[in-house]
Amino acid sequence: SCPVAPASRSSQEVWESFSQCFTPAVKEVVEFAKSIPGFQTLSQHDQVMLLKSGTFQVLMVRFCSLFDPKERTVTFLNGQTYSLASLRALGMGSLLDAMFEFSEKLGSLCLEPDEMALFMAVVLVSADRSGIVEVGAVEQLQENLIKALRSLITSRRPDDSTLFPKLLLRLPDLRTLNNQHSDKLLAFRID
Amino acid sequence: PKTHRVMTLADHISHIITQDFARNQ
Repeated sequence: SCPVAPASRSSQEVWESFSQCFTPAVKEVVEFAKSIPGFQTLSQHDQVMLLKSGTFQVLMVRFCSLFDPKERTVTFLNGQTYSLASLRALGMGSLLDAMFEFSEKLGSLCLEPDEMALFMAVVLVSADRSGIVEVGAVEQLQENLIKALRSLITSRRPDDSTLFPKLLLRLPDLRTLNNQHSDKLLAFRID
Repeated sequence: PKTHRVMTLADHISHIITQDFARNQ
C-alpha cells in the first residue's frame, strides 16, 4: 500500500511484504507458460518440472523491466517500490546487484515486447532437464521456440548479426543467477 | 507474537506451481 517503506514499518513487515510479492508473479508465469504454443502438449508432469526449474529465471527476465537504473529502485508487480538501499538492508544485496547487472546487459539489447516475451518462453523451456520424462518433446519445443526467436530478431534487424548470439548468452547468466539465489529465504507470517 | 513460515524462494515457487496445477485438475 505504500510505495516506499516508511520508517514506521518494521523491517520484518517490509520483509513479509517483499516475500508476498513473489506469489502473484509466480502465478503469472504459470499462466504465461500455458499460453506458449506447444507447452500444454507436454505431459503435465514435464510442464510442472519445467516451471519449477525455470520460473525463477523467467521472473529475473520479467523483473528487469521493473528496475530503474537512474533512481536505483525496484518496482514489484503489486505496485510497491523499494529503494535498492532498503532492500539491501533486508539482506538481498548480492541478488539485487546481480540483477541490476543482468538487467543492464539485457536492457542494452533493446528488445521489443514481443521479442522479450518469446525470449522468456525460450528461457522457460531451456530450464534444467532433471526430472523431465519426455526429454525429446521438450527439446523439440525448445528448438521450435529458438527458431521463432531467431527469425523474429533477424527479420527486424537484418544488419545486426550479433544480437541473437548476445541474447542466447544471457541464458547461462540466468542459470548462474538461479544457482546463486533461488535458495534465498523468504518469510510468510502465520496469523 | 507473530510466527513465520520460512522457506526458500525455490520452495515457494514449487509450492505455488503445485497448488495451481492441483487446483486446475
